Amino acid sequence: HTKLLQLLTTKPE
Amino acid sequence: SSIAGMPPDQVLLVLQGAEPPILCARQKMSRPYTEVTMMAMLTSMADKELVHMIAWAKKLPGFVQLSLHDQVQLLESAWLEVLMIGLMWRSIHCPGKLIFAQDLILDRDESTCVEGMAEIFDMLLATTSRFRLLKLKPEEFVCLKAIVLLNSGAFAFCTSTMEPLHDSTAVQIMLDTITDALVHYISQSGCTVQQQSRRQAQLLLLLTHIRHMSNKGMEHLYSIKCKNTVPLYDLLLEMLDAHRLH
Repeated sequence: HTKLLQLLTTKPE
Repeated sequence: SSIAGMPPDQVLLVLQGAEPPILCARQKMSRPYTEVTMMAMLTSMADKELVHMIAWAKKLPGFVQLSLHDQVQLLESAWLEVLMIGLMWRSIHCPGKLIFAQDLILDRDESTCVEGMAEIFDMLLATTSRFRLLKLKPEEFVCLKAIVLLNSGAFAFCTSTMEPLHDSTAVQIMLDTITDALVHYISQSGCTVQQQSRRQAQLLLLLTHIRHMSNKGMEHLYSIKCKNTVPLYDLLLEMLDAHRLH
């Protein structure tokens, strides 16, 4: 789940 | 940002503020649709909506305080249920139609171009009618959607596909707080206590239908993947593979 993890760990703008 | 002890009215405000936007499909195919064009549009929409769903989940009070493992488990378990409840809510005022996006509104007959899809459309339309009949309120909807996310993977049996949560107590606290907000909202309706209890039950019983439709939809999407005629996007594929259907 690379993409999911990436989206979960990026800070909201 | 802690949820325990958050007043019900504030929970409702936070949930309403976390709502994702209604998207546009943009890359519209020409009618009549074929199995390939229809599935290409629907899976592209689902992929785009998933990105917004993750942003939504992160705004739920307490969610980002969960371990990354638990965040992943909950989203992987509930994503199609969350997409479906959102779809039904958007479609509540359009009997017989499903509003996938502002510019992608489909009726039941159009779904017949995809093998096995009319059955799922019929279930979605029937449950949407139930929402309409119950006059589901925006406040109730946002609570139900958050409950779906927190409930679906929370008490799952440990199987080869779904692992147990690290901190099920934290998820239970979030779930209880949102349930309290739902109960509080219903209590302000001016109905008798018996009518309030009945409405709580009626709303929560909808979740069994949503789980059933998600399971059916997941099997259907898996069959589409196996046919290999429609390329699925990264995120959607990841979420589907998490269910490892046979």
